Amino acid sequence: PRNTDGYDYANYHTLNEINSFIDMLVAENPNLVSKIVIGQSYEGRPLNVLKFSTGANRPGIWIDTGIHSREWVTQASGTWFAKKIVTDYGRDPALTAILNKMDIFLEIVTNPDGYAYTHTSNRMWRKTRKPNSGYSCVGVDPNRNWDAGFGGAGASGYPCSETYRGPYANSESEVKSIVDFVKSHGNLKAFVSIHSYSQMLLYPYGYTSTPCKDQSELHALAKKAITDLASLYGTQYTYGSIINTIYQASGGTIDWTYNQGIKYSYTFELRDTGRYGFALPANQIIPTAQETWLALMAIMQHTYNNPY
Amino acid sequence: RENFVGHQVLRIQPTNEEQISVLRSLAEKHDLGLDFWTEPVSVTKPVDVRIPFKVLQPIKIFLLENDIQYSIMIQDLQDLLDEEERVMKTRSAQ
Repeated sequence: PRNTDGYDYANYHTLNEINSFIDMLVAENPNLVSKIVIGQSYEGRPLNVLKFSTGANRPGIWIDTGIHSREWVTQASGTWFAKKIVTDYGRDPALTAILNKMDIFLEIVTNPDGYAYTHTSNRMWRKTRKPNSGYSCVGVDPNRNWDAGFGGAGASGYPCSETYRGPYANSESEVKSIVDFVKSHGNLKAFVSIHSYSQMLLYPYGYTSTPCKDQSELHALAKKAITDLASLYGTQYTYGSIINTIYQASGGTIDWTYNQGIKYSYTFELRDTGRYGFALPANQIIPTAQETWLALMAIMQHTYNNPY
Repeated sequence: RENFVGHQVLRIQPTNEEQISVLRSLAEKHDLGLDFWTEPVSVTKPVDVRIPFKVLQPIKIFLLENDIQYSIMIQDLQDLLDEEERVMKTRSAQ
């Protein structure tokens, strides 16, 4: 495609195609969108983040998609979100109001090495691609590598496991780069990390059964978000804290962001309920993105309306 | 390229805590090469697991011996991936 209007949002794309999309989107919308490179993956690929901004020194909302590389519908949805933001800015009053006061950061491919590997070598790859000393098994589960209950139950210490936590917290550059960005920004108000599949919207904690101090507010907002989501196609989501809804998981992304003071920390599990798993047909991409966008808007609007 | 010919994804429905415990012990046997897409947590959540062809038969026997119900969610994963690739190529040509 020569521009982002010609991009096929209803198809899965390689990393190079997504990176080209990012560059086109920035070139087409120079006053709204810029690209930030927050670091490099283990194999040296840039960790690209789209910044949607209409002013300086604004509080921010972070969205990342597809930290587990095989969850292709997630990265595809992220691409659709990016186009949706530039299309709706100036047209949709709610999004316009948000962007007139806050920045949105979107990392479409959070684990580029893994994503590239799913296109070239192993479609079912989940982890990063960093070798593990002394083992033939490669990679760390980047959603067990954060410094929140790191090393506790719900993560593996065995490098060949799909949920290997890594040798130490933030050992993966894909994780450390976000950690550094979050700390240096210092004013993120919402952090949404998007995965698939299982159809869930989850809030902290995963590493402990102790309720987070904002649980009642996060629970009510999750209910609103999944109700909005279901209004489009009737897709049913469950919601709650990670440990109560799915399983105990230590070292997870949003447990860390919440402990950093980002109150509106959520993680999604997008479609489907398991008929296809990670090989969800491409004709499901746009419906998935559309319905998820409604939930994202609910979270972003609540964040906008409830400054802290 | 890694080949998934004959790999099946089973949807396992544990009915009690004992079965969940059995499935957890299965998940810890890394040499089997099982890939848990959803993990054994509670009787309300089905467990989806990709099983390589070479251990498919013994795993199914193991589940039957432990009276654990399952259904085949994906009959042959490689078929699904081939279809995914075919659709991508077709769309790319368009």
